[in-house]
Amino acid sequence: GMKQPVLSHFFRPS
Amino acid sequence: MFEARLPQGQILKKLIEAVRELVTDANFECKPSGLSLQAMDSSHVSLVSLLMRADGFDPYQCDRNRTLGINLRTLASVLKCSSNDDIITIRAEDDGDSAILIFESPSSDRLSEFDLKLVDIDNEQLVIPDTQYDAVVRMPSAEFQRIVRDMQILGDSVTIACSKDGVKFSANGEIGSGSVRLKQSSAVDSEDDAVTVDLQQAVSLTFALRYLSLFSKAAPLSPTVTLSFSKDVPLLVEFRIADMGHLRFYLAPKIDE
Repeated sequence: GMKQPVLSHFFRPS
Repeated sequence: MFEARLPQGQILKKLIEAVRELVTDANFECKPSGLSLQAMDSSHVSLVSLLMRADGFDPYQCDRNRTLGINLRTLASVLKCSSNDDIITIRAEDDGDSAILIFESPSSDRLSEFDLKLVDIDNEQLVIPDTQYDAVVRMPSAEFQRIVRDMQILGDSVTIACSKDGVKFSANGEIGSGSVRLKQSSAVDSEDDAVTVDLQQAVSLTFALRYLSLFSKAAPLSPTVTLSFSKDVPLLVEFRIADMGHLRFYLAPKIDE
């Protein structure tokens, strides 16, 4: 199966 | 004072129609260089990033940086009160707690004004690094919209594979499976009708169709859309806004558990 990560998994907070 | 007059008011109407289902509230950052917005959807899987440069307005005045927090559903309702050929001005007084929208008919004989209360929005901002993408696909935005709609018949995810031959969208679900393959255009009458793939290396990623479908609502903004892919990196979907900026959407890919 596949999971849906959130964007902060890829981009860091400013 | 902040004041931005947009001769092509319908650009703002199309923009807000394109994002209002994805984002409820958003902070419009007003700076001397222009107007920008960054906001995530409520599940933090996708992000909207808007840029409208000052030179796209006529005139544009911004004495100091301002953040205008606006409920997009309210803004969309107010914008419905404007006509497509209206000139739209956004104004905010320095000490005001509202944004003023002015709709002016082309002959200037009808002027309507709406005062929108600003809202406090605590939104998390992300840093989006400059990325050299493995593949950049450019296609007509109507084609993108159609493929996303067609794939939704089959399932809730789509796998997009870019290779030197073109780009392939495929989905499978309980009822069956299907795919759409677009070849790179060889000769087309108009550049807007072309499909091009700028490939560094072949890449294949899977995305939730629900978000792509929401992004495709921006199709009226621009005749073409670019999709940028890299392995294990969020997809970038970009619509150019005339000569003044862009509306970008980012979507986290689905990954194997």
